[in-house]
Amino acid sequence: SQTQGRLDSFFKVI
Amino acid sequence: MFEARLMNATILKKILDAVKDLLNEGTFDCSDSGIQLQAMDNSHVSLVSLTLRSDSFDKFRCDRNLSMGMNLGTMAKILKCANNDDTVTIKAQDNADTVTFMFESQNHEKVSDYEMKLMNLDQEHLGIPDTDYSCVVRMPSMEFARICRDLAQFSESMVICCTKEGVKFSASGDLGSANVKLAQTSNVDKEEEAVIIEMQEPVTLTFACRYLNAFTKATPLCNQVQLSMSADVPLVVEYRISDLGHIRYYLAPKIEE
Repeated sequence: SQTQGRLDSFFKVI
Repeated sequence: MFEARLMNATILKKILDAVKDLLNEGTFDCSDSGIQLQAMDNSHVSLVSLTLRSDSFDKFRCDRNLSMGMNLGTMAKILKCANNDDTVTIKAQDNADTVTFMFESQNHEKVSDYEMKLMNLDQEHLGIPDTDYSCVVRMPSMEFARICRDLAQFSESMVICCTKEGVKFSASGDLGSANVKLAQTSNVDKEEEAVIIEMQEPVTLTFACRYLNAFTKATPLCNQVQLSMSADVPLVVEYRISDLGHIRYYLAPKIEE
């Protein structure tokens, strides 16, 4: 099954 | 002193319509080069990135870089008070805690101004890496909106599968399933009606329909939409805003547990 990803895990906070 | 003027309120109204379902508030960063807004929705699943270039405004002055936190619901209410063909001027003093929207009718006989309190928003900025996407699809924005609306009836999520033959949108749930395939346009008479696919590698990704439908609120801004996809990275949905700039939406894909 699939779960919704979050952008925090792809893009770094600057 | 910050001052930005557009001869026509319509574009600003459309931009607000395109972001207010996803964001309650946002910080408009103003500099010599223009106005930028970058903000994630509350759940950190999607991000809105708006760029308006200073040279496309009818007047643009920004003496010092300025970050203006705005309640977008209030801003939308204020913009509703403008007629579509009114000239809009956005003004703020340096270090001000308010921003003023001034609307002027075409015959210059009606001038109204609305002052809005600014907010201190502690928003995180995300660094978005430059990515060479495996698939870039350009298609009519109305068609994309239609597909998102139709497929959302079947499932919370939609699979987008892109190959060199075309792009397929699928949704499947308790009611049944839906598949929409679009082939690349063979001969382009009207550029705005074309489906164009640039593919390095085929990609299949799954996204939440709710967010895709929210992005399609930008449809009135541009006849074409561009979808950029690579395996396991966020989708980019881009609408150009005539010669003024663009609005990009990023959406995290659904991932295997």
